[in-house]
Amino acid sequence: VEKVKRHDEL
Amino acid sequence: MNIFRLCGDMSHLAAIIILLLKMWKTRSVAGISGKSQILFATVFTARYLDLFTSFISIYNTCMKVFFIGTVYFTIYLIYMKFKATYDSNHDSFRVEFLIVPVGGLAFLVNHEFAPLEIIWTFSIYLESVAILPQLFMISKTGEAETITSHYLFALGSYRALYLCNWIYRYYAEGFFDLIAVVAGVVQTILYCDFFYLYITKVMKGKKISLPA
Repeated sequence: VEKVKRHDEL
Repeated sequence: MNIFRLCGDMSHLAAIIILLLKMWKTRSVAGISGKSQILFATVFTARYLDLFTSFISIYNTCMKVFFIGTVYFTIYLIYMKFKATYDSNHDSFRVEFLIVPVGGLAFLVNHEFAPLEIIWTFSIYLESVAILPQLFMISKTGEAETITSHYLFALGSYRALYLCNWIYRYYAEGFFDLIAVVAGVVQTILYCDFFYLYITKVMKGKKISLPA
């Protein structure tokens, strides 16, 4: 899973 | 973004607003655990370190700023402005018993052994147990004000809705983050007995009073 997508949640 | 995550964020927003209203209107923090709020402040600070480095969306940034701002304001209300009404005798949960194991676990189980990633993992694990001092305090006082029950119901619902969001994202986008999901399940399970009390009592207009 690409990094940014993993931390796109609050 | 999907409806589950939006509802989850709104539920989280509602919880924080309910808490602030309770404190501001009653000018009292009675029944509120300052330790849980400190843990939430730690969670938000650790998770939103990328607030200035990675831009996701206006919505994302605004919500992060709001969450961080209000949690520190809540701590100010508890430990300074309405300090006289803070019930520190009942807010006696040993948070070091949470911080240390969670900190160790974040080092051992994470997606990538990099500082920001470990800190993010720490915030995910910590959030799943951050409500324990508050639930512990309610079990000690044996009761919770109705407005505090609404706060906890909204707060518990937020992560339950996030679980639905992760199910949706798994099927719709193939996105799956085991760490967030497992911590989210633990976090939601911790609210289950409260949810039971809330639905059987508060929904019928009664107060929550645990057998002390």
